[in-house]
Amino acid sequence: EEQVLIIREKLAELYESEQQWSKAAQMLSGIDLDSGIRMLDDTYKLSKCVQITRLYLEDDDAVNAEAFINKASFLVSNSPHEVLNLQYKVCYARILDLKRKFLEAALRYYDISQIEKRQIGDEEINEEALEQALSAAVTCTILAAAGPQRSRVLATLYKDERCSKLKIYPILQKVNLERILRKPEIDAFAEELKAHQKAFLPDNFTVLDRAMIEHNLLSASKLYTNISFEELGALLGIPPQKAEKIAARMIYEDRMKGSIDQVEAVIHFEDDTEELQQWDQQIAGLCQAFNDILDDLTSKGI
Amino acid sequence: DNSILRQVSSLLRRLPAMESEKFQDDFL
Amino acid sequence: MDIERKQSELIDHFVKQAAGEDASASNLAALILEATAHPSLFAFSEILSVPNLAKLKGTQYSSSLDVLRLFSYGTWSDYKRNVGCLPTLLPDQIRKLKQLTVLTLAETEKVLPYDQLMEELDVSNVRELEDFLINECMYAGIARGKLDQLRRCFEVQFAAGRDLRPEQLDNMIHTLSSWLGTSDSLLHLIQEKIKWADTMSEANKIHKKEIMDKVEEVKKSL
Repeated sequence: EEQVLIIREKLAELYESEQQWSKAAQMLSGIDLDSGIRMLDDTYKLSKCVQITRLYLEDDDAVNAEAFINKASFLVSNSPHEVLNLQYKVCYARILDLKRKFLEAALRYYDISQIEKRQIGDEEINEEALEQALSAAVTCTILAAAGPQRSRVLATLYKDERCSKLKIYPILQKVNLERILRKPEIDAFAEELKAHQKAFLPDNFTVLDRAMIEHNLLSASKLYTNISFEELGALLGIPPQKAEKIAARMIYEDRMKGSIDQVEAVIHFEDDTEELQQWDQQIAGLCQAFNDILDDLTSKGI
Repeated sequence: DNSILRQVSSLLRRLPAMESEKFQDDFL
Repeated sequence: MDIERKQSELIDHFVKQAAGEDASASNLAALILEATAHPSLFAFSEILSVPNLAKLKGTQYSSSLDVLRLFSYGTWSDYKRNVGCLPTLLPDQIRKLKQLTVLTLAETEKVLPYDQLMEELDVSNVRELEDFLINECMYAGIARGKLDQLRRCFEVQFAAGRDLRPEQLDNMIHTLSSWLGTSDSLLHLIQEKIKWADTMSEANKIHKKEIMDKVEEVKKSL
């Protein structure tokens, strides 16, 4: 087994040098990490699992990568090696990203971006890598299914002043402010995305399309009491039928309040705050404005 | 002070705080 | 208030420039053009009240003073009615004047019909009107509200204040005093209600005690 292991590692090295990532991963996968004959220490096993995962991820192969990251999950909790632990975290986030579990991926990327140390073992953590993780967190949050959870993560990212330096900040700002994104902005955002984030879903939407349409629908629900699907399609830049389909699903999944009148082809957005509560809010806003004026008067000595 | 006047003008415009039929029913 | 805070520095900047000793008529005309085209400035009466602007009268730039007055108090329709004696507006100025027009319409009504808006803003279709209200009014922070396509109207919840003409002050004072009167009588009414509720609850307590005493008596007699 010892000799086999050495040959496999050598071959994997050669495949890696030729950038044949999956072949290198397969070569290493052949090493029997759980063999009863030789005792391999956990750190070695963990390093191999993480290495194989990273190789599969180079080819965006989430399925095989996940198999090995799951093996690594049993080893990482006792691992004292911070470098390996960090690599494990990055692999895990990337697998979630590839599997389009965008909100979970965003939270892990964000966690990675908040690492304080700039030196872990013999690895230097540079600002650029952290910025990349932060940017990936923003991208995944924007691509996540619209709803209350996503809004919370958006608010967290928007408050993080490091985000204001990211190229993606303008779109984060608009998304957080629940503003409708127009086609030019969406196209500019699309240029920053990875292939799997623009892949087609079964319903013939791309991941980006669905995220953008859902976001714009929610944004429209803040602006409209009701809107015809004809006009909604024009606003979102999609056929009215598609707009209706996504709206119906969001209402069904309780991610948007409203009702659809198919006869009139109109969607009625519901403001889930009770009329009386809205009254309270309006009065509160009015009193706030009143106080602002009094403060202004005071500050001007009037 | 023009700024104060504009703010008061904007404030007054917020009255009445609510006026939808639905609100009238709920309020009653 | 936010909009006032945002534009107060701009106002100070333009007022200071307009009040500068060296401000010639052409500089003042250029300043008015810059101010009326600036995307974040929606108030002009401070600039209009700078004495230096009198220099524009009787010069080839006198129409700039009319433009400033138009942006302080007028609407897009006013511009169209006087287009012959006003300079051609830049696209940024046109957009601004239309934004100011929405603020003027919102001064008197909280529900603005689409037909009225489309006529006042020279807009030919609903999509274009709604895009204007969304991008240039709600997202610009000068108005907040809901678009109702079925009733074809814009329900305004908040609109920034425009410059006030002197003749509007009486109306404002009247509205404020009647609001004060209403609030006072409302507070008074609430006080009365509270007193009534207290009295009633006292009476109920006494009544309840009497009943309890009777129950006790009956129990004893049994």
